Amino acid sequence: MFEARLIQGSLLKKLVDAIKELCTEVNWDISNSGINMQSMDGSHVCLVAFNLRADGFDHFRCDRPLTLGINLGNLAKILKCSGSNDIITMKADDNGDTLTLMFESEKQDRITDVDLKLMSIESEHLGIPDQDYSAETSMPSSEYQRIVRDLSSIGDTVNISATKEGIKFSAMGDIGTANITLRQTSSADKEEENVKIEMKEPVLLTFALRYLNNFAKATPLSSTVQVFLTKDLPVQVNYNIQDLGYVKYYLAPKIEE
Amino acid sequence: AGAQKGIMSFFGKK
Repeated sequence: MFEARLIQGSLLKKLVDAIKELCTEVNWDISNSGINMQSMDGSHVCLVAFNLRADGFDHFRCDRPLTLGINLGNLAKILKCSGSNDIITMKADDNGDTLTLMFESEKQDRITDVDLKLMSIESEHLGIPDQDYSAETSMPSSEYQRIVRDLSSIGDTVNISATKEGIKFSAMGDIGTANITLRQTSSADKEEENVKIEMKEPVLLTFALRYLNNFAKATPLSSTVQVFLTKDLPVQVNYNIQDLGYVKYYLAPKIEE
Repeated sequence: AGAQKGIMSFFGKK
């Protein structure tokens, strides 16, 4: 059987909210090392992956590896029944067709349990090659969210370039053009408020803003985000979930024919 | 602005 108890249950809610619009039906792979998911979006343009480590849970038990087929929209509806300070416990039998979720209030004076019907989902695992990044940027996740949101009001696509000057995001549309350049900083009070840029070679890539905006739904999970750019390859946008794991998004570029 | 590539053109099936 599988059983996992998460004191900070709101993280599960935030994680599901961060991926449910891109991926609707997904498999969660459970093993004694934790919970993993990898899924393409419906249009097969991006790949979403998360990992929740067993040691990030208050209690984690998995007797043998399980695959849980989950409709994320339905799971999100169930998680709406949990309070923001609730402790969440998930349980599934080895051959069961439901995932039981239990929400306990902080004072443990209110307990909700819900059974979510599981489904059989065919999915393919993609191999993500080890990439030698051209440029790696770490920035506040609120900054990333603002850049992709602001540029979406100008155009549908963004050119992202890394040069000695910094990381430049450029959008072009019917109403005009906009450029946002981020330079490396070191003066912020907190380390995570700084922008860090590590560039190995200049790089310029074009992406659909719609997806980059969707990735920003993970903003509540982490105060920082890492953006990895590699020549002619998908961009990788990483949110580390403190003491628990990560959610990573990969988006294929737009390429001139 | 270029053609949107699919993610599977970069990451192969395992």
